[in-house]
Amino acid sequence: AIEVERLTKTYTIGTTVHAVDGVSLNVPHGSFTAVMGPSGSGKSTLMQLIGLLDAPTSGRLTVNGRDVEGLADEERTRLRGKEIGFVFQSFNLMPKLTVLGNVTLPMQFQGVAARERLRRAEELLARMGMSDRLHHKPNQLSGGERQRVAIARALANEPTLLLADEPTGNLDSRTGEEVLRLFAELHAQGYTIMLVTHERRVAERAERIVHMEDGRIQEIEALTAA
Amino acid sequence: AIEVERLTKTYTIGTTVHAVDGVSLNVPHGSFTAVMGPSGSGKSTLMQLIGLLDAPTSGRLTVNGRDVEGLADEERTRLRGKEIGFVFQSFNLMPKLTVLGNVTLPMQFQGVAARERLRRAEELLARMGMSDRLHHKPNQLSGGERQRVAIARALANEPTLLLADEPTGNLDSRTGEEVLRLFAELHAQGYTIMLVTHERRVAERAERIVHMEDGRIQEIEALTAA
Ligand SMILES: Nc1ncnc2c1ncn2[C@@H]1O[C@H](COP(=O)(O)OP(=O)(O)OP(=O)(O)O)[C@@H](O)[C@H]1O
Ligand SMILES: Nc1ncnc2c1ncn2[C@@H]1O[C@H](COP(=O)(O)OP(=O)(O)OP(=O)(O)O)[C@@H](O)[C@H]1O
Ligand SMILES: [Mg+2]
Ligand SMILES: [Mg+2]
Repeated sequence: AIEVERLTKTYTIGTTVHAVDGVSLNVPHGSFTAVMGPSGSGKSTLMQLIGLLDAPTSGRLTVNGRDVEGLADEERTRLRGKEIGFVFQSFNLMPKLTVLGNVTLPMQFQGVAARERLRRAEELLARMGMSDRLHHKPNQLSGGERQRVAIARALANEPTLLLADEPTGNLDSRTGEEVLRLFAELHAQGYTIMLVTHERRVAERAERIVHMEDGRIQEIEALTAA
Repeated sequence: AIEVERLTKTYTIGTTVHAVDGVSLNVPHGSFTAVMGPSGSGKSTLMQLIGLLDAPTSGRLTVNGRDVEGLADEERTRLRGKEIGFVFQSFNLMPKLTVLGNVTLPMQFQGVAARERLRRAEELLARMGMSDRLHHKPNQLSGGERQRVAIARALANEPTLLLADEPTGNLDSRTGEEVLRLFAELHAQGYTIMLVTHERRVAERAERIVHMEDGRIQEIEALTAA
């Protein structure tokens, strides 16, 4: 479970930008949350704070009962690498590695044996419809193919928390549907999922929608009629 | 007007990938065409060939009555810089320039005076809702903000042909609507527009939808009931 308390993230470049401007939120274990809001409203920034990819300016973040600020670097790194899977809005694949290399890399960091890494990477990529692109480099892929590799990579270490920032933004509806079906399966298996999307019909696959605007939460809309 | 005749683009990396596999298409002057199709079906590749950003493996491309292959380098460069505006699926902004710098750069190449460059850039960026981000660098922007800068940049030299690859993919529906309204205006002013999208409701703003699959055109769907 994750508890976000009065989190802020401020940038100062000339003017002051309040990217996240006081966000409090409870993310129960095993829940499926969608995040929507206008461009620039702080969705990606909030996700990066929750994913321990960035430090807040103020406020508190508690993950599995432990205040993130109090964690030793080693423990933070372990959490990020082992427990959290992050799908970036702009994919952030390693340009010099192939599709297979990109997906096996996080497993290497967790000490997974070579044979198992390959098996798991091939399985995830097959699920993403990418089996015929295993040896391509990112610049030899289409936009939606890169997005699918980014998703496979995020799932490589079977994280307990999946944070996906616009995971279907570059996918046609059929391929996007495949991804959402996979997420629904993972959710049923017990994953905690947060996904940012600007498409309402994608958000409606979650249990609730957090609506953001100007760095704050405007409303949390419950979707599952009990 | 643009005439595409039996265009192909083939990549060979281990196996042979027919990214564009024999496409023939007429793009009348002043028309508004949407392109849809599954991830990896060749949409971006086709757009890059039409935008003279890449050379086909075979086939012929005629722009304004002139075979592109027969053009001198200087003439190709002039066409690309002056006549064609391209919005990339992954934005491709210059990381070291500010928002303003990114939008004024193409005008600099066309010898536009400094004062006019600034005026035009500010006008386009205001239209994109980006006036309060003029001095940010691309890595200080949200995904949708980068997309809007990429759109403003493509329009900087008032191109006669606008090629937009997933221009609303990272935008919330309201901001996306703003962009589509601008495109409709430009179309009314005489621009020729081609846009790739995976969202049907975006495609329906065009006069017709070109449906691609496996590097070929499956169908051209007319939208404007005469
Ligand atoms: N440099 C390259 N080398 C090898 N294959 C490539 C290269 N560039 C693209 N491809 C392949 O060509 C095919 C078409 O790519 P393209 O980018 O045109 O697809 P797309 O329709 O735009 O897809 P998307 O909707 O995912 O953006 C893809 O399957 C891709 O893997
Ligand atoms: N490094 C930075 N320096 C200054 N401002 C920044 C920086 N990074 C982000 N911002 C600003 O913070 C705001 C929130 O950014 P964020 O990426 O979280 O938005 P978002 O909701 O994900 O938007 P989108 O839907 O367009 O992806 C934006 O207005 C952006 O300009
Ligand atoms: Mg974002
Ligand atoms: Mg594409």
